[in-house]
Amino acid sequence: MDSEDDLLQKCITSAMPKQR
Amino acid sequence: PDSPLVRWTKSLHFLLGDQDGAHLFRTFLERENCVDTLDFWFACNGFRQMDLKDSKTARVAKVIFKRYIENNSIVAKQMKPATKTFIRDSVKKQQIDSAMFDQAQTEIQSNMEENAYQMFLTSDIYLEYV
Repeated sequence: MDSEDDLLQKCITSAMPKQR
Repeated sequence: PDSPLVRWTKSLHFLLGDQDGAHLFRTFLERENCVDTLDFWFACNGFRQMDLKDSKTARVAKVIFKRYIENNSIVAKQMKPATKTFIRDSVKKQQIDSAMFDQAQTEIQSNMEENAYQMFLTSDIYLEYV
């Protein structure tokens, strides 16, 4: 199971803009 | 068409929608010790896209609440008490909804638009990049 930190980091990263 | 750099000055929305812009703004916020506000903003967007049927979604809601709201961090300080209460109750009662952080995100975003974003556009970090 993912740790809390991993879960949050994945959530944040999923919303970050991708390369132009 | 406007270059990305010109678009960054038009709105926070354009800045955060651009990879380099978001990265540079993050560097600026790290220096100002308020990078949590940006991470929270992205976390809200990420959460909205999650599948409510996935058990991870409820865990993520709880982590966002614990990390940014319960601990009286800079994010919590910029949020209305009623908004914090609403999220606390939703997490406690497991009433997980895609829109449960929308109001909180709006409050943080307004604060960012009025303060950090304006400061960023006149900061050394931005001007040197330009």
